[in-house]
Amino acid sequence: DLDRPLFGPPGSPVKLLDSDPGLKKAVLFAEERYNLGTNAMHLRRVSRIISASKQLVKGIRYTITAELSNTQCKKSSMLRTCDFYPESHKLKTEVCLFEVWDIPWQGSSTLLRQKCHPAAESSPKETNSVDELVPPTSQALQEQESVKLLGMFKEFMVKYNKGYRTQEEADQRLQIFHQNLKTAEKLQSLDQGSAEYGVTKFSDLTEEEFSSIYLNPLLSQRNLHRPMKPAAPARGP
Amino acid sequence: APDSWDWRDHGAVTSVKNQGMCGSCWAFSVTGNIEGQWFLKNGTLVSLSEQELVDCDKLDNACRGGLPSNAYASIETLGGLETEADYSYTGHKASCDFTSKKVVAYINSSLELSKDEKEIAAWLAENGPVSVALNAFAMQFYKKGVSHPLRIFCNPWMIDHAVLLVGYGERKGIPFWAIKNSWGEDYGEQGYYNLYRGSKLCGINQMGSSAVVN
Repeated sequence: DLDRPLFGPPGSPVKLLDSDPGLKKAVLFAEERYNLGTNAMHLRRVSRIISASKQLVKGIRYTITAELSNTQCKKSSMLRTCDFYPESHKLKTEVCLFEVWDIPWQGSSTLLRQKCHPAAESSPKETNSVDELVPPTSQALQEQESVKLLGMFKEFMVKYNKGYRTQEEADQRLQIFHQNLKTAEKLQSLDQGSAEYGVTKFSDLTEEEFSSIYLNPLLSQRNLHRPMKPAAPARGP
Repeated sequence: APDSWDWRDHGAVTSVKNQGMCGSCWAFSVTGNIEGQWFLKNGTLVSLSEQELVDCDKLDNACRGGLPSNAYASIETLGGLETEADYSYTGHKASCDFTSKKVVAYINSSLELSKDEKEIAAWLAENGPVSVALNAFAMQFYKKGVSHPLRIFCNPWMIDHAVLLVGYGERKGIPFWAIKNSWGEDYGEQGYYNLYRGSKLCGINQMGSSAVVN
C-alpha cells in the first residue's frame, strides 16, 4: 500500500545535492537504522553519498545510494561525532541503497528499504527486510500508527468523495484530520452517554472552519432575539 | 408528559434535508416546525421551502445565520411558505423569487417555550415538533448513540446551531431528545442526533419556539 499514491501520481524524482537539509536528515536516520540492524562492534557511518534523489509520495521518499565505513566509535559510546579511521586504515565496508519515507507534518521517518553489499561487489543484495532491521521500538509503533492514519484518511476521502486541489492542501487536511481524530477520541473517552464519536464527513475541517461554514453565531446574541409570546403549558396527559 | 414520544411515528416529520455549506440551520429548524404544525392542523405533511427564507427573509442573514424569531415574523409578513418543490434549496442566497400564489402553508404567530425540559417534552407531545438551538461542538464528530458530552465541551451559552426536536424517550435507561438535523442523511443516525435529556445540556432548553397555525 505504501507504493500506491494517495493524492494522485507521485512527483518525478529530483536529484539532490549532498548539502540538502532533508537529505542530511534522511541519511542520519538511515545510518541509525542501519547500525541498529548490524552486529558490528563499531558504528558505521556514511562516508560518501554516491547518489540521492527525492520524490513526493505522501510525504517525501528519499532514495540514497551511499558508501558506509567503520568509525572509531564503539556502538555503545553513542557518539554522534565519530571520526572515521585514517584513510590508510579506512575500511569501506559496504555500499547501500536506502529508501527513507519522511512525513514532515508528523515528524516521522520510515526506512522502507535497505540493500547493502560489500564495496567490492558489483550489485547490491537485500540484506535485511525492514521488519528484521528494527526491533519494535516506540518509533516503529509511531510508524505503524502513521500508516494506519493514512489508511483512515484515504478511506475518508473515498467515502465522502473528497478531492483536494494540491498536495499541500491534502497534507494540510491530513493534519487537521489527525487532530480531529484526537478530539473525537477525547469526546469519546469523556462522554457520559452511549454516543460513538469518530470520523464524519466534517473530519477534515478545523473547528473554526466547521463553525463558519455550518453554524450560526447569531443564535448566541440574545439582544438580537425578537420577543415572542410565551407558550401556554401543555394541558392534558 | 408521556414517557416517550416521537413525531416521526405519527407522520409529522419530512425527510432529513441538507443545508450544504451554508449557515441556514435556522431556516431548516423553522420550516421543520411549520411542517409539523401544518400537519397537525390540516392533516397533510408538506415539505416547505428553506430557500424562500434564505432569499426573502430580510431580517436574517441567509447563509451567515439567522434567528427563528425573525424567521417567523418574516413568514407572517411574506404571507406564508412555498413548497420545497416550487422554491428549491440551492444553498446560496439569490434574489427573492417568492410569489404569494404558490403559498401552501401560513402561520398566524409564534410562541416561546418554557426552559424547563419536562415542560418542553409535554408541550412537544401535545403540540408537535419544536424549533430549538444548541451548542454544536460535540456534533461535528457524532456518529450514533445518545450524546452526553461534558459541560466543558458544550457551553449552554455558546449556542450556534438551530435544529428540530421531534421526540424524546429513553435508550437503555438514558433519557434523550431525538433531534432532526439538517446535515443530510449521512450524518449521525440517518440524519438525526440524540442528546441526553434532563440537564439542560448544550443549552438545548434555551431557545424552544414554535409557530402557531390557527
